[in-house]
Amino acid sequence: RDESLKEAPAIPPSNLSDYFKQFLFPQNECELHNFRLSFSQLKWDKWIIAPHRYSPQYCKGDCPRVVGHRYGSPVHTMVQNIIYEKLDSSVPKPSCVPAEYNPLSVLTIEPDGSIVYKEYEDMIATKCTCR
Amino acid sequence: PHSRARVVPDKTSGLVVAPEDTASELHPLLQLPKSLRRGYALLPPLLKVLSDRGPRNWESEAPRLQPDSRALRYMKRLYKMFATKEGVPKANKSHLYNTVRLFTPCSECKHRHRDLMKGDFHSVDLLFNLDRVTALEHLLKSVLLYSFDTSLPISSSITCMCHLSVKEHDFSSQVCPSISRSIAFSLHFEVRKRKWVKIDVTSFLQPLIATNRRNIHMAVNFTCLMGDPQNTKLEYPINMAPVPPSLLLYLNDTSEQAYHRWNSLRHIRKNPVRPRQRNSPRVDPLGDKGKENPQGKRASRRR
Repeated sequence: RDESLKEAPAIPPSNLSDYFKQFLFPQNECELHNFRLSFSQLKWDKWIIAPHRYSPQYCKGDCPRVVGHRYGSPVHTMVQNIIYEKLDSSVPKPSCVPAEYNPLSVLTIEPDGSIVYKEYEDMIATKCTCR
Repeated sequence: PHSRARVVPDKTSGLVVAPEDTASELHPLLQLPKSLRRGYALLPPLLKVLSDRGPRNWESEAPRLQPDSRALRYMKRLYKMFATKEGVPKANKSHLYNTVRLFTPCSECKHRHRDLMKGDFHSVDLLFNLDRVTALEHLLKSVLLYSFDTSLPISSSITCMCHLSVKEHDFSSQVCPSISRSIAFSLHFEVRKRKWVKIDVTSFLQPLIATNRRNIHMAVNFTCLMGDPQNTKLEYPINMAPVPPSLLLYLNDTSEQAYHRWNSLRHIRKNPVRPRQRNSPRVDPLGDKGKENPQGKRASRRR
């Protein structure tokens, strides 16, 4: 907190609300991003019959310093952040990673010509966290 | 294991794994260290390709046999019933299977006996190869799937007599006769727009599939009459040859990568907020492994 006070500009910024907005909604913070692919792009549509399109999604963004409440992160995340900032910067900052997933149903043709419907675990990211 | 060059299909995943000494001559991926290779061999095909170094390995894969178009149509219909447009499994608690395999008979020899009195007597010898079923996939239900490509008037009622026999080749005895177990049953149904008829053969095939039988050899005799089964005068034979049936296996895949709906239901009830722990023991709904006894839970809570 004292550091941010030092960084605070002596002259109050013209527009206070914009100034505080950066603390309330920091830019490119860790969050879930959309990504859609079709198996025909990978040329796998010869043996993957369904679904035609698959949205695995992904997590990207900076992990704020005080992550406790917002991301369901364990306290260890803040400890790791303090280690990075104060003790040893070779220790990586906490990363923005998926926390929860949805399964995916896939219909495929097997090499022997038989057809299989299978439900795979953890194939679509639905929630991000900092760890 | 006898001949150097021979490769043995791995029972757990149905994938081909070469014995130690021939690995280097085979697929470059098989030169992985043993520990990696064992994990790799366990992967179902979809995850195997996702973990490959690049699609080129997969494109060099041997071309696949094309499936039967009727079977493909049926499985697409099943997919639409079980999954949303995005491919997410529908929260359908009624079924515990997370895998459905459809096999078309690999060889059939038709012996057609015409018997005008009883309709078109149609007997087919079928051989199903179940190599793709892995040891981690437990059978829950098996069904013979018939599709009637007939121009029968819609909503006509049909009665069929079906005689099913399975030929098991008993290698233990010297003479090695082919012992066949058989079952006969009648089937009455209305032909509507949908031309699929499913015959549940679970109890009949269970002993074979439970013993990891790779090939199932069965003979199916089919006699069908159309009209009112009560009033035989109105019945007349149908000159229809049902297409040889496919074999549908509804399985519960107990591997790590498969989706276990009862686990996620259990997880949501237990800790609705925290992300799921990855190393939670998979609970098999049919077995009782991994279940805590209520006393133990209460005791730990009291402590």
